[in-house]
Amino acid sequence: DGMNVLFIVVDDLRPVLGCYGDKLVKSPNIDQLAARSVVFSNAYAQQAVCAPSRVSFLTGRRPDTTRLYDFYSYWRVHAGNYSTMPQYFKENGYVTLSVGKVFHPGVSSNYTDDYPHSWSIPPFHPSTEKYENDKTCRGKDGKLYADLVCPVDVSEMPSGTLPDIQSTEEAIRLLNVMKTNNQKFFLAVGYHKPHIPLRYPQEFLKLYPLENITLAPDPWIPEKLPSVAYNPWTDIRQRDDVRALNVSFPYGPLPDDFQRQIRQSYYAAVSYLDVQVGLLLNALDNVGLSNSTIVVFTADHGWSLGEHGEWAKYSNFDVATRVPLMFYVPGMTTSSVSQGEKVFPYLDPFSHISDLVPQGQSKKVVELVSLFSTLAELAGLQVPPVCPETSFHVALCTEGASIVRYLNASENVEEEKDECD
Amino acid sequence: DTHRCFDEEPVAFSQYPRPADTPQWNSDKPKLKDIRVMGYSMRSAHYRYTLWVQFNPNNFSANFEDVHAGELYMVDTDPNQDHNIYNKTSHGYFLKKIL
Repeated sequence: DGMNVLFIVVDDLRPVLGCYGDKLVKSPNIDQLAARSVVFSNAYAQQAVCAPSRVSFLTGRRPDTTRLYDFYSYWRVHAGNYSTMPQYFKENGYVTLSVGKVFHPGVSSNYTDDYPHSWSIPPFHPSTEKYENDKTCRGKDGKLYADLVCPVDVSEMPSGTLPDIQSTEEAIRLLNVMKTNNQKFFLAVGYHKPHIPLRYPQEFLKLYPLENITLAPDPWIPEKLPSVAYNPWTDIRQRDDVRALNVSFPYGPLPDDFQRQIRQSYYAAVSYLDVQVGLLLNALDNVGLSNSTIVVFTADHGWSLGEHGEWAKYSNFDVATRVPLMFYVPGMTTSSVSQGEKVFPYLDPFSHISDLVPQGQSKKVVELVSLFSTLAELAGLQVPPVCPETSFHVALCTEGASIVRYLNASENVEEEKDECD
Repeated sequence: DTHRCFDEEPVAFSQYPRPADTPQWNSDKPKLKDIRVMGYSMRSAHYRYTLWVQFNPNNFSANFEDVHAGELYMVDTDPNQDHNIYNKTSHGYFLKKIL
């Protein structure tokens, strides 16, 4: 009871992580978190696009109940005045804080990230967020472009930094304030990468030499894929480097070597994100809160890296809907460490060789819509009631059952029996 | 037997909207008023079953009588979801379950 919550949500991250078995990626800090967590290998978003997925898991309602399938309505006005997960924690005595991209900004969160309903103080947005889609990528000709593949020299960037670096700095500052004030907190940190543009510090390219990068295992459009199921990856087509390839609409394909460059930069962006997560968790250690803080790590949906001839999300394929999901619960997923002992020492992806395995692994199929009830139960709050068939008039209920029972079941990492083998 | 054990296992539901049956510039992110088809997916550790059905954005209703397309992938034999067997199998079981 009374544990803090650090909720880390990553934009467009599919489970391209060492702890999910990916052999190429360097993600030692997230793997270290997994080694102290229960990791769900079959977790799925309710819709593979930012705003609908985020509003769904933050309210614990499905898109057919939030009635948000695009970016242009605010659920409290358009569907029902549903309570959110941070709002519920706030109403239960927590200081609730938002850093970076937690709600999708704009209409779908009332241009306020649903403040003050959800948050105790105005949400923090990195000042450099506004340059995300500017021409900041240096081309071979030395000119600046708005590219998809965009390794950068951070010192050349506006304000000499990047949004996720600023988010980590602010989150660490808030951890120190919470410690000083001895306040119980729900801190949500939303990282932008690996969402496009794939703009990250260029040194991360060294981790992924292009000769090591392959195409997707199935880079063609499946023969019997219904045309309605196919997503024509319109957003990446609008980036300068993709537009210059003059690829036919809707089926492309992109040239093989450019497909490999996209995959290379997605991996590089994941390692850049891993460093940010490592700095954040190291700070949690430094303020002595690792033994009293639940850490949740997840994403709003996945991203297709060329499978089925598709890129981006916008589909029902597993590569677009499956997400990483792990829970670190001190005293439950791992025994508490002695005072002063480090739980999350920072690990440098350029030098660290990951040999960690997840503390617990659950293959149970679970959904992001269960996050609200699961975190309420883990924090010792009353679990919101299950919604009735039609719940537009119900402020507090959830359409996703708590999955805490799976956390307990997998603690000794036994292979769960598969009923249908 | 299979259906009995399928009945017992947890499933996840996802969905995705489309403005038309064939790809067009707003297929990835149709505005609510332009949505005409909704793809509802039910997935377990063993399959992904998806129905693309007619959707009315004015009253948010999905018409499962009007199926535009279907997908069925079996995880054990087709983990990458490259071989849609919807048209080759009777899927009354899945239709009943997704409803």
